[in-house]
Amino acid sequence: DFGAIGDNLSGTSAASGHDQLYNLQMLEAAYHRLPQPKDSERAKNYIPRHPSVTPASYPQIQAPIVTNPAFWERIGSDALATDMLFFAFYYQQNSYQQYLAARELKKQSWRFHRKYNTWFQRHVEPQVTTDDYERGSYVYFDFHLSDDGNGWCQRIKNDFTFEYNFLE
Amino acid sequence: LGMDLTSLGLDLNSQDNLYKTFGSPWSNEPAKGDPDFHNPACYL
Amino acid sequence: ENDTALADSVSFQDQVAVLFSDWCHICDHPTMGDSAYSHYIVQLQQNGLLKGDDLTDRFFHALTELAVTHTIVSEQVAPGGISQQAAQQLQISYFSIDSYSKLVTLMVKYCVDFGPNKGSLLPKFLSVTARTIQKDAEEKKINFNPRPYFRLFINLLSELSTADLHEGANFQVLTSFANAFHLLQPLRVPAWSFAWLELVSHRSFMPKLLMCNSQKGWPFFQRLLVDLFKFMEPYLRNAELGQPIHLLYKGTLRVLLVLLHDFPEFLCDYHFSFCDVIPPSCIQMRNVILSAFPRNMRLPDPSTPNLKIDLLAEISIAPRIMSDVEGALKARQMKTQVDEYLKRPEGSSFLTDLKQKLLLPPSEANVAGTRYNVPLVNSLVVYVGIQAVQQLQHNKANASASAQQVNQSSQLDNVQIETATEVFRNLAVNMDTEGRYLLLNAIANQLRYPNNHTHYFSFIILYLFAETTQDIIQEQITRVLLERLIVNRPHPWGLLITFIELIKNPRYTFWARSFIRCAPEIERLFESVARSCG
Repeated sequence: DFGAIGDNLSGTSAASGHDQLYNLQMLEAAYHRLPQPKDSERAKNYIPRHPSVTPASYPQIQAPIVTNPAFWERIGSDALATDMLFFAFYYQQNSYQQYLAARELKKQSWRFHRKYNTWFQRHVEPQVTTDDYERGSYVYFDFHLSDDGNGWCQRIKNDFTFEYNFLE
Repeated sequence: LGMDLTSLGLDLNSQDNLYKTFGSPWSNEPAKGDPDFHNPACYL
Repeated sequence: ENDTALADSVSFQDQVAVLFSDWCHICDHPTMGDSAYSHYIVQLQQNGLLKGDDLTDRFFHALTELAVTHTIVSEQVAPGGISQQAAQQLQISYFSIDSYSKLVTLMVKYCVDFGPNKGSLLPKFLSVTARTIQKDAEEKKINFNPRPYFRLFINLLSELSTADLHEGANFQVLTSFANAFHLLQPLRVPAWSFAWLELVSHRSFMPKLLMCNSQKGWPFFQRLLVDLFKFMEPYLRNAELGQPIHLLYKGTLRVLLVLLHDFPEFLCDYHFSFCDVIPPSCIQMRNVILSAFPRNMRLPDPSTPNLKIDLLAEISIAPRIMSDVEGALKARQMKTQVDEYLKRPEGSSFLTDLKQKLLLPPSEANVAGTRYNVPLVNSLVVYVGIQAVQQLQHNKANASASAQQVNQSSQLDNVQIETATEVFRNLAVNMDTEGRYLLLNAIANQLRYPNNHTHYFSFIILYLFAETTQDIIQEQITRVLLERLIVNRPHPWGLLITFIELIKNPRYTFWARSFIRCAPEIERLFESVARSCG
C-alpha cells in the first residue's frame, strides 16, 4: 500500500492487471452509461392495498406536497387535523407519510402502544408513575364497530396502565 | 483543476448535514424520492 | 466429462430460471404476503440451494445473470446524429432486479443460516456478485452495462442498511458492502467507476458506515477513498482531463465536500493516507482535505493582527493520525536508521545517502511519474517531525525538573531536536528541484488546523526559508505555499498563518527577495496576495 504512487508493474495496475489506457477506455464507456436518477428511485414502498379506480379528472398520483415534512408540521399544529395524521399512519403503512405522521403525533405527546397498535395521549397527569409503567386516564384513537356504523373515534380509557416496554 | 467549489451545488453553510440530501456525485440536484426514513416493524 | 458437466450446467441454469420465474410471479402479486415469501425460501433451503457451498455460489451467480439479462428489454439505438449519450438510452425495466434484490433482502432478514463455518449469507452473496460483475465487465468491455448492477446494490443498500438490525448486525451489513466495493474498486472494474462512486457515497451507505459503531467503519471508508484516488492519480497527475475523468474528479470533489461538512474529523485523521495518493498537481482537492478541522474547534481568523499562535490551547495538542505513518519507512527498512541517527547523529553516515534512498528504481519512476518515492518522503518527513515534537513536549514537561537535570536532559534533547531539523535542512540543500519540491510539499501537507504538528512544521518551513543562503530554496518554499493559496478556497488554516508570518515578519525580509519581482505578473500576484492577507 505504501509503495510508489503509480504501480509496481510497469504501466499496469497491480490491483487489476489493466493498463492506464484500458482503464480510460472503460471509463469512457461508463461515461455513456451513467446511473440515472430513476435507477436509484426506490419503487414506492406504498402499494395501495385496494386501489380504487377514480375518474381521470382526479389526481392519479400523489401530490408532491405529501412528501414535504413542512406540510405535516402544519397539520400537526392544527389540532383539528389530527385525524389526518391517524389516516396516514393507518392507511399508508410503510410509507414516508406514515413516518412523518408518526413524528407529528409524537410531537403532540401521543404515544404508540405496540401491543394494542394504538396511539394514547395522557388525558390528565397519571396517578402513578414508576420506572416500568404509568397509570391514569388516557385518550386513545380507536376504530370501533357499532350499529350506527363503524368509525374511527377518540375515546377515553380510565385507570389504564401503560407499560413502558410496550412503548415504541 | 481548481474551480469555485460553491458551484457544485452543495450548501457548505448549511446547518444540517449535507449527506441527507446528497443525491449523486454527478449532479447538483438534491436527492430525489423519499429521503431515508425508517418505520419500526410494529407500525406495519 | 465436459459434456456431462455442460449438460448439468445447462439443466442447472434451466432449473434456476424456473425458480426465478416462480419468484417473480410471487413478487408480481403484492397481495401475496410474508407467508408466500417464507415458504419460497424454505423450498430453496430444502432444495439444498442455500447451504453456503459451491452450489449456493452457482445459484446466486445464475440468478444474478438472469436478473440482469431480463433488465434490458430493448436497446433502442436512436437514429444517427443524436449524441452517443442519447443513443445509449436503453429501455430498462428493473422488475427482475427489484424482485431479485427483494429475495436477497428477505434471505438476510430471515437470517438464512448456512450452518457452522460457512460464514453468513450477505458476504457470500456480495462476493459472488462482485465476481459476476468483474467477469461480465471483462467479457463485455465497452459494451458492459453497469446500471442493472447499480440498481441491485442500491436496492440492497436501501433495504438492508435501514432494516431493523441491531447496531452490531448493521455494522456487519455495512462492512460487507465496504468489502464488496473494495473488490469492485475502479482499478479492478473501471467500467463500473461511476456506479461505484455513487454507491460508495450514497446516503444509505457512506454516512451510516462513518457514524456506526463509534468510528469502527472509518478504516473501511478510508480504504475506499484511497482506491478511488489511486485510480484517478495517473490521469490527474498531468492535469489533462478528458470529460469522463473530469466528471469523476468533480464527483470526487462533491463527495469530499460532504465529508468536509459532515465528517471533518474523518478527513483530519486520515489526511496522511490521502496525501500519499493525491498527486501534487491536485492542489485544490488536497486543500479540501487539509482544511478539515474538528467541529468543536473554533479557528481564530489568521489575519488577526498580532495573533499569538503559541498561546492557542490547541497548538500544543498532537493531531490524531490514523494512517500508518511509519509504513513506508519500515517497508524500506529505514525506520531503524532514522531512530539511530536521531539518537546518535555524530559519526553517522545516514544523511550522506539519504537522498539516494528516497529515489525510485528507474523501472518504477516512469510509472509513478516522478523519480522519488513520494509516500516514503511523506513518511520520513512526518515521522521525523513526530519525534521532534515529542521531544519538545518532553522538554516542556521536564521544565519543572531541577536545574541540573534540565541542563543535562535539555542538552541531550536539544541535540535530538536539532538533529531532526538537520534532516530537513540537509535534504533542502542537497535534493534537486523536484526532490526539494516534494520535500516541501510533505511539510506543507502538515499545515492544517491548530495542533502541534501544524506549529512544528510551520516553524520548520519558515526556518528553512530564514536559514538558507540559496535563492532557489526560498523561491521554492514561496511557490509551495503560494500555489496552495491562489487556487479557489478552501485554504488550510495552518497554511494561511504560515504565509502571513512569512510576508509580515521582517525577520524573513520577504519583500527584499528578487524572485518576487521576476516578472510583472508575479509582482502583481504578490501585491494582490499581500492585500488579501491583510
